[in-house]
Amino acid sequence: MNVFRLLGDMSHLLAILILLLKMWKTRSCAGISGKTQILFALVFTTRYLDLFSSFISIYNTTMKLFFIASSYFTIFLMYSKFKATYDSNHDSFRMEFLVVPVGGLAFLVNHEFLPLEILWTFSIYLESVAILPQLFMVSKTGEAETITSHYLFALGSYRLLYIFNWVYRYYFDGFFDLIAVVAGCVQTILYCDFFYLYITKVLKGKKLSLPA
Amino acid sequence: KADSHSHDEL
Repeated sequence: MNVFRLLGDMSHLLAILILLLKMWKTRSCAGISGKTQILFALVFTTRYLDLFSSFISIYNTTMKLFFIASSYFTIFLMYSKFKATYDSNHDSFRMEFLVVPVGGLAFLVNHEFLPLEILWTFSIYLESVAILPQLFMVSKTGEAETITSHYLFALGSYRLLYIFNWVYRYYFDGFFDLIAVVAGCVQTILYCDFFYLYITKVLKGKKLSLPA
Repeated sequence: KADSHSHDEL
């Protein structure tokens, strides 16, 4: 555990808390992509099956359980409790366009051809693109609530910090996981446009809106 | 080799 990894995890945790707080306080999930949240639940479920097979630390187990539980709770809020506020018309990205190719790739490019390993690889690839329905939704409506942009910024920061973590681990621990690094870089690159808008607009007190 | 991709990250 190094400082970048810890900050990354905390940023990820913060993103989830911001999202839950936004929905709970405003009693609404307007502007949030249910597709992205379903994909995240799938990511956590397939990645953390190792909860049953290996123990790393109390910290690791606690975080995994929280990520899984919060992702399903988010889906419950969006598709049940606050269903009336869910903007499904703008959430039109097709999940199968991501899940199917990513599933195929996980079968072809993995560290070991074992069920748990393929599922882990699937989750890594899927996480890298799971934000696309959310970004698609923002671009379709042309705007995002400020709280939603804070959520996206925290989520993007998490992956950027993980890249610093991998650089650190490469030099100081001799650790290098090509699959995680490539997917993590792809994931971070997807946020670049958003980061630019966040820094130039939201941090200056303006709402995040895209040019028409 | 196993160590190079031990999944200790979240």
